Amino acid sequence: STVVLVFQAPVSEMRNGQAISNFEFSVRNGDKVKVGEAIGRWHKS
Amino acid sequence: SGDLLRETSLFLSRPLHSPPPSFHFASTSGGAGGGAGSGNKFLVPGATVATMLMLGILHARRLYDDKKVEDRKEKGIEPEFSPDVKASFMKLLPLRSMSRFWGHLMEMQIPVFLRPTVYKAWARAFHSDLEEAALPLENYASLQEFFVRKLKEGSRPIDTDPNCLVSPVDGKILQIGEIRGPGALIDQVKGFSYSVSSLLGTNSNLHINDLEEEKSEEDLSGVVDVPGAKSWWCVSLASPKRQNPMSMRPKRGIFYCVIYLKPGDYHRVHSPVDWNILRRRHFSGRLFPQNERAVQTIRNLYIENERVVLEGEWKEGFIALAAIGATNIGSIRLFIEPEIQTNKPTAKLVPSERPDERMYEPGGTGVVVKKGEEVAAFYMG
Repeated sequence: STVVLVFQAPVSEMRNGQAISNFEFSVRNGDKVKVGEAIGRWHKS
Repeated sequence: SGDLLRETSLFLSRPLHSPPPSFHFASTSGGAGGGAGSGNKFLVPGATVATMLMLGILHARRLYDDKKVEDRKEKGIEPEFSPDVKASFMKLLPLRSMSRFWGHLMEMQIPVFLRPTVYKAWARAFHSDLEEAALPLENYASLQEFFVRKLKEGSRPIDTDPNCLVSPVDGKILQIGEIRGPGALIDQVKGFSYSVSSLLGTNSNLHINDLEEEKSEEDLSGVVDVPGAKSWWCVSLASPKRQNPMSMRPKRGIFYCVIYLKPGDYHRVHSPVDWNILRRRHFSGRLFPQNERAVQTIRNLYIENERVVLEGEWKEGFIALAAIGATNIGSIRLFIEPEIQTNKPTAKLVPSERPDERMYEPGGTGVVVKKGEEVAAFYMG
């Protein structure tokens, strides 16, 4: 079984023509995770 | 295990008059033409040796394949999409019936004295941690009950950082990324992607929101920034320049995370954030396996399989959680809507494209769930 999560998260303004993401995943492909562990964080400006 | 079953069934289904490999082995060691009596004497040990040999070869092949996968990972080579004949053959199998039969088997009660042995064997085979089980093993009447067991209090501490999103399940991260560009695609594996609208449904709120935002931005930007529409004096008189309120808002990206649950993992689904669940969609699709090999060989695996999509809003905008069933774990139960039934017997050969949809409290706040709260569980069969 599989779970797919789709969500909106904050992205900062354009820099050098590219949107710089404020949200960052704290996991990588292949990592094992458990319920309650952070998979991504963002910083409020 | 699929290969093993296939090879074993092929071996066992040999016609009786066809001499098995063990016969030749027995004849050679016992002397050819020794009569029926001397041949039979070595038949059982011969068959056993042949079976052991076959199992050994299969195990060695599996180890070799695993080593190859590890080597590729170490070299940074991503697995690529490569459909094969076995994947095409899967579409012909009655996977739903097999899944339901499997579910019935798993619901059979196990005698109390056998329960610890059976569950420990399961845990050893699928690497489950029995120390985390909330109840003593004797309390789980069937493998099904054991499979969806709750965990001891405090086994899964929830990250309290308000600016983080937590994993809804135990599992392995298959894909993460940001959805960009036309088509809004999610990678299934390198070389094959599927659209987010196919996964969540074409009437998903995500697209409505995006279209509205884009339209508002276009309308507002059109007031002052149409190239060639204004002369220099018009621009200089338009002071102070009208501020686009959309540009004042923090921009938001759309991200995705795909997590695979192995059979030995804890199979309850928790809320990743505080959010309001506004609607639910149930797609009654197929029930292909979901293992890594299937991901690499079956096209549109996630959008063809049976799934339940919960959609709503959190403080940063849209959020949706899709729980996708598999052959062995095909049922999804929602704690917020216990009456929903999945993996039902269906007379349709081709699953309907239209999902069964329900809005929670139309016009209201929907169902409010807190970060870490249980929302669903996967069941076997």
